[in-house]
Amino acid sequence: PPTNALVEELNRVSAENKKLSEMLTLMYNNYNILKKQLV
Amino acid sequence: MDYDLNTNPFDLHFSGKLPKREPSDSGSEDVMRKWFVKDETCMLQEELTRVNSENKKLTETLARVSEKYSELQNLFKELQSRENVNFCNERKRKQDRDEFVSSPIGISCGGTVEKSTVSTAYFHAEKSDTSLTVKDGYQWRKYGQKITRDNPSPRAYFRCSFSPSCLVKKKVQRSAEDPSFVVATYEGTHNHPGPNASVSRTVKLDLVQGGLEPVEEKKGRGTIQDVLVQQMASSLTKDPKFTAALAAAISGRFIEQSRT
Repeated sequence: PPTNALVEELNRVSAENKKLSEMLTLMYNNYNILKKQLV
Repeated sequence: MDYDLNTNPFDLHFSGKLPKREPSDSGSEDVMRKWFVKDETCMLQEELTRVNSENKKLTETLARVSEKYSELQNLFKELQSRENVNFCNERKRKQDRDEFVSSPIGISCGGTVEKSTVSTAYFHAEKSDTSLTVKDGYQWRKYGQKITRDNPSPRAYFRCSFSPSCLVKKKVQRSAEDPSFVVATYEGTHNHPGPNASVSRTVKLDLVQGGLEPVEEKKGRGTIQDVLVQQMASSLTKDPKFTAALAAAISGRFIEQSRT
């Protein structure tokens, strides 16, 4: 049924979203560390 | 750069937002089920759209942060390399300057063979002459000057013009005890032809081996004995008794010769 397919897609996109959030947090932290070193 | 990282990758309470299925015992159960399914699908669709849009936003933000991070990293590397170059140059300059200062004259540093050959030479110089250049037969390149606490006259540092193949260095400073002299301290031995014959009169003292005892005479220069002889001659000629005695001796010699 289309509902199951939607849930699956939603889970996939959500997992991707979570991964992106983690990457962004990591990158942002590194950026701030580097910025502090420069200042 | 500020980014809101409070993303909501997946709404955990999303299932609670879905319409609750009420138990139905009526004949219109199929219609109701279809309605629920349709409603659930709509909500799932909406949630998927929201998460997708958030996903897109996160990707864009990540790209921007990555770009900024790369720029900052490049800047950091550039500054670091520039600082390294400056540090190396400064250290080299300081090393050149301090080589003589850190090793007192006459005391071998023990670092290299060159450092063990430290010698000092005195040059007569007019008080008005502030150039601190001495004619010792070699060509020199000045690379620094400083004033020390113990002596108000500036101290000049020179490197042999054959540098870097010849590592001899010298420092020149007006003597604190007798300002009519400049003192040149040499470090190392030249590895090329020696000085010209037409050099000024100097006395070289080997301070490494024998303290203040004069031991070496440079080619074409007088020894300490020469200086002493000159000083004695000068003082004797001023003594009228000595002059009379010398005149008598010479005249006596002449008379003796005329008799023979």
